[in-house]
Amino acid sequence: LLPEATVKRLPLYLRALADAGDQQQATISSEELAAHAGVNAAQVRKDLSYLGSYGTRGIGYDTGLLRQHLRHELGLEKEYNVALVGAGNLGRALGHYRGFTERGFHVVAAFDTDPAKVGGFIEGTEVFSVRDLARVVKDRAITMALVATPAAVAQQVVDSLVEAGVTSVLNFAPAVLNVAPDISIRRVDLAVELQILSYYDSSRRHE
Amino acid sequence: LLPEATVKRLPLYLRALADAGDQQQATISSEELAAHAGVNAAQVRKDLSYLGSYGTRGIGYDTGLLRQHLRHELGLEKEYNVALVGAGNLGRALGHYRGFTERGFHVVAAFDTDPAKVGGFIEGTEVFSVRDLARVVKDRAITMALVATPAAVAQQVVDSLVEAGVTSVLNFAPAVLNVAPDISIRRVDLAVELQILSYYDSSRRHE
Ligand SMILES: NC(=O)c1ccc[n+]([C@@H]2O[C@H](COP(=O)([O-])OP(=O)(O)OC[C@H]3O[C@@H](n4cnc5c(N)ncnc54)[C@H](O)[C@@H]3O)[C@@H](O)[C@H]2O)c1
Ligand SMILES: NC(=O)c1ccc[n+]([C@@H]2O[C@H](COP(=O)([O-])OP(=O)(O)OC[C@H]3O[C@@H](n4cnc5c(N)ncnc54)[C@H](O)[C@@H]3O)[C@@H](O)[C@H]2O)c1
Repeated sequence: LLPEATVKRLPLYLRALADAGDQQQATISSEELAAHAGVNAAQVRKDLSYLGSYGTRGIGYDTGLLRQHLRHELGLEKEYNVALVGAGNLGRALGHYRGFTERGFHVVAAFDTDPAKVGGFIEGTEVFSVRDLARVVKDRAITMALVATPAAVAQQVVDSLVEAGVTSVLNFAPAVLNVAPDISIRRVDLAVELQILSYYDSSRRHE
Repeated sequence: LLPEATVKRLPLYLRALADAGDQQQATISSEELAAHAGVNAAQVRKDLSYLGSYGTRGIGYDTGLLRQHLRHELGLEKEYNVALVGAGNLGRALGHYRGFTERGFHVVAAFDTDPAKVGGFIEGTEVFSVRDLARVVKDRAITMALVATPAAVAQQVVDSLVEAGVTSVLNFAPAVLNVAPDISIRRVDLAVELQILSYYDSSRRHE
């Protein structure tokens, strides 16, 4: 496995390549890649050496080849069917987001407990009852899930997702979830992000 | 300044204390704090030693005192007035989120360029025209902003926010933004989160 800090930067290099591709560039320098990831050029060269990708001094990296390497390393040749659990405020926004589909992550089913939401649609995706979760996850070969439910039910939701065959979870609920070691779980905690900004703001004030 | 990895964990220790407070605990162990932050107990003790917080062997940390230390270090005694720029799908979800207000981050104004949205409200917060941004940011002493606009306009939006006096930005648009060194900017990129999950999924398959 690559170091997590490296893994987090690979998608940013991919985005830099997409921008370079728009301008029909044949090569891209480590400096240009570095600007997209907020690191220095030496870190870029180190990250890419893990993939066996080496640039040419003074010219940089072949954009086509590097893109292929990065997509392979990130497992992006595969498309993913994604479940959205919780069709509330945040869930509806996630269901509308075209950025997921563009990158091969297709929200193919949503789930909720609220009878007023079940049977509805978010941007063409049907909202099922959470009672149908196991059947729909298996029928639609869903392996990834976005959890946008209240924190109090997040653990039981993740347990039923894992039981049904989901192996990757992006959790938005402010709760620490326990999963088996072979399940990948990432957490986005927006309140924590603002508290981190507050730390840097307060350090500026006390300088 | 503390190491960034430490700064990211402090809000998680604060959340652990909130949970412990609900159960009327007078002390909390480093193991319990570690479980909330996904690290080991030694890392917790190291992080807290930066704040001059030391637990008692076998008993742990005084919950009241530690909470005060953490809130002070994170600058949370201050309340923040926050601007929301972009009142679209994501912006509306962010405007509804009670988790911000509960922690002292108050969304006091929203901004958009779409005439159909201007003059409307998100959960009691008025949506202004982006032309009024400088005036409203100053009038309402706004120092923090959530940017939920398309990527193409994110840089110009941040420039006008900074000019009006905002010093901290949480950016959701998939764009690399340039700001002066005294401005704090954090980025949440949900598509990158899914690509990271895809990396770990693909490494599992190739084991
Ligand atoms: N809205 C935001 O911008 C935002 C920001 C950060 C974090 N979050 C977190 O995301 C989660 C969702 O937030 P929200 O604002 O969308 O809340 P919400 O109340 O609008 O939506 C939650 C949805 O989950 C559904 N639900 C409840 N129990 C369920 C279960 N067992 N299975 C499936 N669905 C269930 C509810 O019926 C509701 O539709 C919360 O944990 C919140 O803390 C939200
Ligand atoms: N919806 C999601 O779940 C989600 C997830 C990840 C990232 N994002 C990112 O967040 C941003 C917003 O996404 P969305 O789904 O809400 O899009 P959206 O199109 O629904 O909303 C964007 C809003 O920004 C407004 N806007 C455009 N130019 C503006 C300007 N100069 N000043 C102020 N407002 C302006 C538009 O009128 C619109 O209301 C995008 O950059 C998107 O890539 C969204």
